[in-house]
Amino acid sequence: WSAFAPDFKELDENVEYEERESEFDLTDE
Amino acid sequence: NLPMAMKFRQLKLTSKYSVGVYRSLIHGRGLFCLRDIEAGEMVIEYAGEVIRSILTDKREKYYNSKGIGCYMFRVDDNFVVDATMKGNAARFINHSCDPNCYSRVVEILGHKHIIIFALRRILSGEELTYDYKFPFEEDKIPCTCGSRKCRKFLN
Amino acid sequence: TVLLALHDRASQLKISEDRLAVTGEKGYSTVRATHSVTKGTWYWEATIEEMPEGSATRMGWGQDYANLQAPLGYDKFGYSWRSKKGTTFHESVGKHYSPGYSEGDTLGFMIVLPQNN
Repeated sequence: WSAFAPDFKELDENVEYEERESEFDLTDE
Repeated sequence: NLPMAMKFRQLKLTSKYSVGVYRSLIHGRGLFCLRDIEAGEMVIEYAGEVIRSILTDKREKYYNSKGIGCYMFRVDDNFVVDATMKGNAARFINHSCDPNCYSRVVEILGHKHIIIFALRRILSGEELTYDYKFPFEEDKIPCTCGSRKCRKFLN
Repeated sequence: TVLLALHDRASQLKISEDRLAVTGEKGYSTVRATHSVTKGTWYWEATIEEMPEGSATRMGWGQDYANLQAPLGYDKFGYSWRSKKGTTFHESVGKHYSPGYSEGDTLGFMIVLPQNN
C-alpha cells in the first residue's frame, strides 16, 4: 500500500518531527 | 496479564502479522484482521510523525492544497500524530458507528502512544473499525459505515 | 520587580530559579514577563548566555493574545528580533534589520506608546 504514494514513508514506530528554525515563517528577509 | 509496556513492546512485532491493508468494499481501503484477535487485545499502534498541535492547521492547509487526504490523530492538548506522509498501516483504519475496536492514548516509559484495542473478539478476515468521535460541527460529513447503528454523520 | 512569568509561558520552557533566565529546546515557544505596559516609553535588555549550534532566539514585545506555542512575531500580537541574520518578524513576515546576534551579545528593546492610551 505504500506504493500508492511514492513520498510516503512506512514507520515501525512514532518519529518526532524536528522543527526548522523557519517553521512558522511566511517569508524570510 | 503482561504489563502494558511489555505488551506494547511485543505489539511492534505482532501487529505486522495480525493486521494488513486490503481493499474495503465500503471505503476503498481498510485495515483487516489476519488472525483471530481476542477482546481487549492490543491490535496496532497508530504511528506517525509526532508534531506539536500548533502545526496542524498549516499542515492541513498544505495537504488540502495538494489534494492529499489528511491522517491526523490528537494525542493530547500539546501533540498530534500526523500519519499523512509517515506512518504505519493503522492510518487506513476506517470509521464505523458500530466499531470492533477502540483507541486509547497510553503513556509508556514517558512517551504517549495511540493504541488501537479490540472491543470484542474479532475474527480473521474482518475489517477493523473504530469510532472516530469527530467533534460536533455545523458542516456535516455524511457517514458511509453502513452499520445498523449508523449515526448518519461523522460529526 | 519584573521577572519572567511562571504562568504566562509555554510550559516546556525552563525558567531559572531567579526567574531572569530562560532556556528552550526543540521548536520555538514564548515566555512573557510578569508586567506589561500600556502607555509611554519603556526599554528592556537581555543577554544571550548560551547559543549552541543550530539554536536561535526571537525577542521583542508581545500582546496578551500572542500565541505562546509559537515564536514571538508569529501573529499580529508580537514583534520580534531574530538572532539569525538579525531579522525582525511580525505576522510571520521577516524584514532585514541588522546583522545577526549571538552568544555574549546584549540586546535592547524599546517601545514608544502614546501617553494617552
